[in-house]
Amino acid sequence: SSLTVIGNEHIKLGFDTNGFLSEVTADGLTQIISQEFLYYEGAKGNNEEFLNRSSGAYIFRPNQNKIHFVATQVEIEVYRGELVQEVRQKFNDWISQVVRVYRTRSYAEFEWLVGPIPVDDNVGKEVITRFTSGIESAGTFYTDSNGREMIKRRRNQRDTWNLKLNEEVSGNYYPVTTKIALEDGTARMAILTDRAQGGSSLQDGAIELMVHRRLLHDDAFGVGEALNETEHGEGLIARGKHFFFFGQSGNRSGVSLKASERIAQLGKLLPAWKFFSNMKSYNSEEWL
Amino acid sequence: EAHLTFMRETLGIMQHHDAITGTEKQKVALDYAKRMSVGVRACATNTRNVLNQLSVKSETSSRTSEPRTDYIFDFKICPLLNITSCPVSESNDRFALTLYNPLAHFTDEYVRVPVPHYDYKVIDNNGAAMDIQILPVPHSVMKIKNKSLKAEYELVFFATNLPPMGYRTYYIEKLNSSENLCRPNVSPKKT
Repeated sequence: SSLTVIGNEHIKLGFDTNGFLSEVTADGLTQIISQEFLYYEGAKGNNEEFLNRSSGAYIFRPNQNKIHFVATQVEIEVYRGELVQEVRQKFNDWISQVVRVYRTRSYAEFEWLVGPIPVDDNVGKEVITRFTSGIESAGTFYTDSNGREMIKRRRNQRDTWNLKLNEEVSGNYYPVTTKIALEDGTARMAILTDRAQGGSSLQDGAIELMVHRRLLHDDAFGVGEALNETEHGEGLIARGKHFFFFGQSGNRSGVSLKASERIAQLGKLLPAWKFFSNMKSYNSEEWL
Repeated sequence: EAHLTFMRETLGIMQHHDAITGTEKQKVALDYAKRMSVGVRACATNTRNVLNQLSVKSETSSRTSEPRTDYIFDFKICPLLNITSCPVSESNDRFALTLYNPLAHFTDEYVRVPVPHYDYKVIDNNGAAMDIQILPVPHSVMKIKNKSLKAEYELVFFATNLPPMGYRTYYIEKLNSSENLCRPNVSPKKT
């Protein structure tokens, strides 16, 4: 019946009565920030015409830039403990998510689970997650180049020629191998990914990342198959993590948010290797 | 060397632009996945041998000059941990988890381990009990898990001070297990 809050001394996330993320407090800032899942319909084209191809393995091409919300109400469960606090969200039968904040971390983790994407309606779907904030990014956002420098991207612009985009969604998508970010003079928001994804900022303050796609037509660029992976006749299920950073865009007590992102990035991309050993024959003292 | 070379060759194949971008045919994608899986599994033998050499060496230097052979463990990888599945942790009341830090500096990590029960203790390499938290596996994940695996819970603990390019091991034990009742937690004589 009221705002649900999880968090720690560094970051707090509020969820509204509909179960969506609604506000974030971190680094001395509180801002209305929402997160939701949506999908684009994949274009079904005539592949014999170069400018009218289907969305497929090589090209992301939404049908008339149509976007669909997957839910208006989200079922949530809340778990609070000493080490981690979690909100578990169920958006529909094929999209769910766990949002968690660990005790000592200054960022939040969004673990999404998407699929099997239904295609009973003969429509291919490309599912995205979108974070929307009030940051006045003025059409500028940043994507990384294989975890190295961040490259400045401007919506509907290219550096070396005058651009007229006929497809404003896909024409503004860029590869995101590990990070996408935007900021203004006050606040900064960044998402680290656990794998390469496509991403963009189609409105000021908003970041979107494509998490899963299932398409029914070949795009005629060579593969000769629709991007429709199945397992025992069902579409694939994808599970992954986004790490959400929010804070002041400048320095805070000598450590910038960007530096925190860098440190976390190493730990997330090169986590500890885990080896399990059966200890049936040893009690804890023998093991020691 | 043969294991490492298979993995080297596989990683060479994985540099193809279709493998990078996912524009390969489905059967090729499945073949790539199979090669990667075989390569990782083969190299797991190498990491197991290395970890056993390291642990035997430290045991030898600290207690006796004779090399020990009773500390050879099967350090298993769980490639399905990303979908909350691990046969070792799901089917054993006692197991050890070794964390190898590939970074060149100390690091820490919140570890999540799939387990079938809700009552465990975790001790670190100094014998100190760790703070733990148990959470149920989300319903949506339970739906997709291999039905033969039993983990309904995830055990969470905070592994700190993992040394640069080194390892730290934790002992994890189900409390009130039948094994404990039969075998009280005292130091038995070595045989």
